Amino acid sequence: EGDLPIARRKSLQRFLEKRKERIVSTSPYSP
Amino acid sequence: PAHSQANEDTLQQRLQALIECARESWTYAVFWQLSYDFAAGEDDGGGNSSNTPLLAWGDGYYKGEEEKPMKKKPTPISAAEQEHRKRVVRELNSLISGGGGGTVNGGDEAGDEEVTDTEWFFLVSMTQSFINGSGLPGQAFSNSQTIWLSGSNALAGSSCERARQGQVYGLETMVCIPTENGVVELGSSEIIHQNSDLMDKVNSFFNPSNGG
Repeated sequence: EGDLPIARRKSLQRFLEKRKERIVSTSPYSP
Repeated sequence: PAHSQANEDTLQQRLQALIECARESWTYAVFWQLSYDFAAGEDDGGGNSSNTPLLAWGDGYYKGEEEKPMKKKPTPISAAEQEHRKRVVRELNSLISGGGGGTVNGGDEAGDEEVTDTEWFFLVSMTQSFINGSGLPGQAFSNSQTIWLSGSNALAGSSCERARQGQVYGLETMVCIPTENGVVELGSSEIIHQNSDLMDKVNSFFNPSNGG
């Protein structure tokens, strides 16, 4: 974990958060 | 640190603006940052290490693909490969959330949903770097020339492994545009023909001497 360079860590965090947003917004169970 | 944080944030904003404001449908944008690998340099015997210039991950913005009913689907991957991707995404979620087994924003949907080819390509890209002159970004930077590959034949026939890999993961267009301190790479699952508009935008956004 400590070896993950900060730029990659931040990019990864953004990617995972946006991916979750996309999934939730296209889910048939989404309000 | 505050200055570094601001740089990272504006880099993300520039990549996002590049894609969201474009007429074409780009799937992702990556900035390969020029840096130096001191570990790879050879010691001259006096304790002084030379350093090797390389292009490493600076930041990236993934937009995704537009759903089109008539669009040709790439060859489906095996269930085992899909399960592997999901497992990696779940582990990355856990890593980012602090290793406590939780996920980003506390949800677990992201780890169960299929990981698309272009998502996987983008994720894998974060682990890569290119010695100056090698690979698609390296060639663009060392020659100070834009590389624009459109059509799966152009990607598959490229001498660069990254372009061939992109074609395998469903990309139809890959572009590398050199800047003063790195390379902007864009990829799309659609065929996008070369246009100066994109190159002008990159030049304006990413070259500090142009006020970018």
